[in-house]
Amino acid sequence: MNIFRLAGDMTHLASVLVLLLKIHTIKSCAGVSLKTQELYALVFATRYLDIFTDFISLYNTVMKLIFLGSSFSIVWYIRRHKIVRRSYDKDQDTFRHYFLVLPCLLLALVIHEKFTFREVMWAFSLYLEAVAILPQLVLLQRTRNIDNLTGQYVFLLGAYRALYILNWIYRYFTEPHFVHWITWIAGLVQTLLYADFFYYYFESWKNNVKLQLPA
Amino acid sequence: TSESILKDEL
Repeated sequence: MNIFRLAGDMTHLASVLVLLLKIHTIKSCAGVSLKTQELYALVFATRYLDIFTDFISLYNTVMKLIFLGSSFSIVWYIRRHKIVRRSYDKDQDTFRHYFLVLPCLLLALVIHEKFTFREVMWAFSLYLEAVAILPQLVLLQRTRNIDNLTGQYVFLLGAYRALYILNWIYRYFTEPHFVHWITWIAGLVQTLLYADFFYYYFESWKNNVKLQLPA
Repeated sequence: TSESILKDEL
């Protein structure tokens, strides 16, 4: 484990905790896209199929359980919690799941490392993770007032992706035969999706004004 | 092998 990978995992963890904290303490999910959260739950459910069959490390297993547990509980909060669900902006969060899920599934059926159920699901989870943030970004653009926590959540997610790329560069030069095109290209696409958001995030931070994305 | 390295990421 290198420092970039650890920092990446920690920012990923922080992003999830920020979101859970917001929902749990303020009892509000305003500005949070249920579509994106459901897609993440699907991403983790399909990627961590090996959780009980292949033991890598205690760290790995615990992190997987945290990401699975947190993503499903966020979905539960927005859908079922009697106070939180009232703040859900259903009319603004209109992105269609299948618009992202179907192309990713087709791509996974065509481009994968091995044609086995687990490998296809694993490739699918990578492709879906790359685009799962889109409903959230669209919602942010529509919501004129982005609260600090939602802004920080998206920022931390983007930082996690950027750190993973540094991790791959590091591993490429330090580990023999560390070449994973599927992971890298999907990861690069995912990180690029945050570029626009990052630009406005830093601008608002630099000028000390509230974050607003242009329509 | 490449596969075992791959699966150690989250």
